Formats: sequence, structure tokens, C-alpha cells
Amino acid sequence: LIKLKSISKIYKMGSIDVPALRKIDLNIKRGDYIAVMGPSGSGKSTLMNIIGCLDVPTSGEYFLNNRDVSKLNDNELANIRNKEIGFVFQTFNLLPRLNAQKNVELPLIYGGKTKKERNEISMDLLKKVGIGNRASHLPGELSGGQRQKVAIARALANNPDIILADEPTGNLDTKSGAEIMTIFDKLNDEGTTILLVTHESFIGEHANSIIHILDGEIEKHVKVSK
Amino acid sequence: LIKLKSISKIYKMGSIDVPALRKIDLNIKRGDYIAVMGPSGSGKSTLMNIIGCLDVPTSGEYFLNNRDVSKLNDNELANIRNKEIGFVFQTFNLLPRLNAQKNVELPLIYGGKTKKERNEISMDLLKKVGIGNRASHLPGELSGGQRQKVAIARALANNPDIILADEPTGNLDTKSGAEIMTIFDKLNDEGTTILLVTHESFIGEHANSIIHILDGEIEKHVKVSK
Ligand SMILES: Nc1ncnc2c1ncn2[C@@H]1O[C@H](COP(=O)(O)OP(=O)(O)OP(=O)(O)O)[C@@H](O)[C@H]1O
Ligand SMILES: Nc1ncnc2c1ncn2[C@@H]1O[C@H](COP(=O)(O)OP(=O)(O)OP(=O)(O)O)[C@@H](O)[C@H]1O
Ligand SMILES: [Mg+2]
Ligand SMILES: [Mg+2]
Repeated sequence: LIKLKSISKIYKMGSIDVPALRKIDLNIKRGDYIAVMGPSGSGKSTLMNIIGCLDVPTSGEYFLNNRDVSKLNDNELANIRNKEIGFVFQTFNLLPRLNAQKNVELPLIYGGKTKKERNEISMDLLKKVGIGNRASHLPGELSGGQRQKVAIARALANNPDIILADEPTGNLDTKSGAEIMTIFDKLNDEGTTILLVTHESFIGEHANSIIHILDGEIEKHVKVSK
Repeated sequence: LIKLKSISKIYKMGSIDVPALRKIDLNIKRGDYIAVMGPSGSGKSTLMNIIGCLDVPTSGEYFLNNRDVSKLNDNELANIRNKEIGFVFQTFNLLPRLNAQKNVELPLIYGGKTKKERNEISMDLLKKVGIGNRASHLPGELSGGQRQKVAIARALANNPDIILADEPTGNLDTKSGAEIMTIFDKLNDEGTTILLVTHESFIGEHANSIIHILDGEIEKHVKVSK
């Protein structure tokens, strides 16, 4: 499903090069459930952004469903970002002038859903992540964990084949974190491919395997014993 | 040092009232080291913002060093926010057009330090939190955890009497989180009063006691057995 060949990402800052990813090789099969762990600054978000078609590598190749992503046009990329991949951002990235429900509805507009469908789907998702009673709050009127839940609901809106979640429980209390992981576990049982970045091993152990990243490289890829 | 009497915070949203804090009574002595824990949306950040003089309660009284905070003028409040209290925000709140070092220097300008002093103090702090090599990066050129470290360094800049840290390790890998807690533990040994919000019990257990918040109220305040 996802094939990365010798993917590198180098940020150029004046005369200095910051190598965020170095020749990453990675194969992810449909239905995989993989956790990505590693120190701050090791390249996890950069890797997720490239897989999610939100950023381009400096070198190397990325095949999604056997299509060379670097050869796709803007419409095809937008379609992937909005319908095939659900992305939970580390910094949530909600639109500040839309309330929680409208933020969740955004991908549904792209997905061609009717107004009635968008209303139902978004409310269902907000209730599912436990904030049905915050639907009309703006992001600035929500707690950190509530914003994270809106970001998660939005990622699930179009029932995507692939979920990329960058530290989805970082701002959640233990109980909320467990509820979100139950949602992800169930989606994976139903066939959704899931990549999730986390700093917490007990969250990572919900996955079937864990990729450890260090200084822009994959250090090891270990199965989770269940 | 900090005395809250029947502090309430009610957000008015049209015809609906959202009670974020309900009649909170709290006494914090100089040198206390207290963790604040509770579910998402329970009122932790709201409580921290009131204590940090960043927000005003709807009712109740707040005495800081025996001064009624509601009677202080803008200059006195700015002085408290910039010199007496160091605040680590849950969402970091860095200035996007200043690099890491300049963000850390900001409180030092208010503190009347010379240019040379600001340069030395900010670089020391960035190295102390482990990102000396990211001093010239803008926030947008930093990882989530690196931004959090800049926010922590900035809170320490003026060597404040009180540190209010709202989930300071939420985006940090385990090792970085432990390094930050070592810094906080040492500051408390040296007399700094510390309030820190966390979702992780093993982080909370660095403190001397833990306040559990539920639905805007203090449910219990328990000593940490060491
Ligand atoms: N400006 C606002 N208008 C309306 N309601 C608000 C506003 N700000 C916060 N709230 C509500 O107040 C409650 C408390 O928010 P607060 O940010 O203090 O929670 P928290 O305990 O810090 O949560 P978290 O652990 O998720 O960060 C939440 O239910 C939130 O929806
Ligand atoms: N635009 C940029 N310009 C320069 N360097 C950058 C830029 N964006 C990221 N970096 C650097 O690339 C490295 C990898 O960043 P990345 O955000 O992928 O880390 P991460 O593993 O997600 O960390 P965290 O766990 O803290 O979120 C970091 O050292 C960061 O400073
Ligand atoms: Mg990251
Ligand atoms: Mg909060």
C-alpha cells in the first residue's frame, strides 16, 4: 500500500543543512497497524507529513497504491489528502473561526456529502470521541484535550483507508486516551491501515509493530507481542 | 503565597453558561510542589490561567502574596506575569516570527537585562533543555517537542518564584520528559514554588502532592508518598 524507497528530507537553512530524514526504506501493507516512536526531533512528524502527501521528500521515491506520488497532479493529491488519508496533526490545526462541528464537517464537504449527511456524521463523530456537548464551541473555547478530540473526529470523517495520527493522545487524560485507542483498534479490525506516532509505549503497544526512529533513520522495526 | 477563595469561572455562550470552575478554595505555600490532574475539560488550564493572572475569575477572591489580585493595576499585573511567574502554556504560545533564542529572551527584555546578558542566559537555558543547536530555528522549523522545550526555557528565563507548567511534557519523549522533571525538581529544592498540570501519574509523582480536579471542582488533594 505504502512504499518508501530511500526517502530523505533535508531542510536548507542558509548555509546549514538539517537532515530530518535519511534514506528511509519502508513498506506498509494494507491493514497494518504500526506505531512510530523516537526522541523529540528524530523525524517522526516529517515522515508522517511525507506519507500523508503534505510535504515532499528531498530525494527518494514514494509509491501509494503503486502510484508514484511525485507524478500526481494537484487534484489527485487533494483527493488523497481529503478522502484516502485521515490525518490527526500533532498541533491539531483546527480552523479557528469554525466551531467544532464545522471543523469536523470540512472533509465531508470535499467528500460530496449533503448538508443533512454532514450534520449527522459530524455529530456522531463528536459524540463518539466524547465531546458531543461541545459542538458549537470554537477551538479557542475548548480545552487542549477537547481540541485534540475534534482533530481526531475530523480525521475519521470520510472513513479513510489510512489513518495517520501524530501523537493523538498527547493532550488526553488516561481514560480519554484509552477511548480513542479503542476507536483506532476497532477501525483496524475493520481493515483501516493505521500509523500512529506516540511517546507512550502503552499506547504504541495497541499496534501490531513499532518502528523506532533515531536521528532521521529507522533504527528497528519490532513486532508487538500480544 | 497563593490563596484562592471560592473562585468560580463561568463562560457565557449566548444563553448557555459553561461553568469551568466552581467555588475553588486553594492555599499554596511558598516552596510547594503540586501536580494538578483530572480529565480533559475539567478546568485545569482555566485554574492555571487565573493563578497566572492571565484570566480573571467570574467570582471569588485571589490573593497573591497577600495582595488582592483584582485590585492590582496593569503595570503590577504585567510585572507579576513577566517576573514573578514563569508560565509554560499547554499550546506553547511562541511568537512565530522570532527564533527559539529570541522567544526565550523576551521575558529578559522586560526584566531589564543587557543584550549580552540576554544572549548568555537564553543560550544557557536552551542548552539546559537540550536544544542549544536549534537556537536560530523559527517555531515553524521545530518539532513539537522542541517547541515545548523553548516554551519551558522561556518560562525559566527570569528565574521566577513561581512556575506554572501546563502539561510541560505532553509532547516530549520519555527521556526528554525526565530531563525536564529533573530541572523542575532541582528548582523546587532551591525554593521555587511549582504547580504543574499533567495527565501522567509518574510525572505527577515528582511533586509533593496531587490535586485532582473533576468538573471544575477540587475532588481531593493527596500527598505523594516518596
Ligand atoms: N472561552 C471559552 N468559552 C466557553 N467554554 C470554554 C472556554 N474556554 C474553556 N471552556 C470550557 O471550559 C472547560 C474547562 O477547560 P480547561 O481548558 O480548563 O480544561 P482542562 O482541564 O485544561 O482540559 P485539558 O486536559 O483537555 O487541557 C472545558 O469544558 C471547555 O470546553
Ligand atoms: N522547516 C524546518 N526547517 C529546519 N528544520 C526543521 C524544519 N522542520 C523540522 N525541522 C527539524 O527536523 C527535525 C525533525 O523534526 P520532526 O518534527 O519530524 O521531529 P519529531 O520526531 O516529530 O519530534 P517531536 O517528537 O518533538 O514531535 C527536528 O530536529 C527539527 O528541528
Ligand atoms: Mg512531531
Ligand atoms: Mg488544559
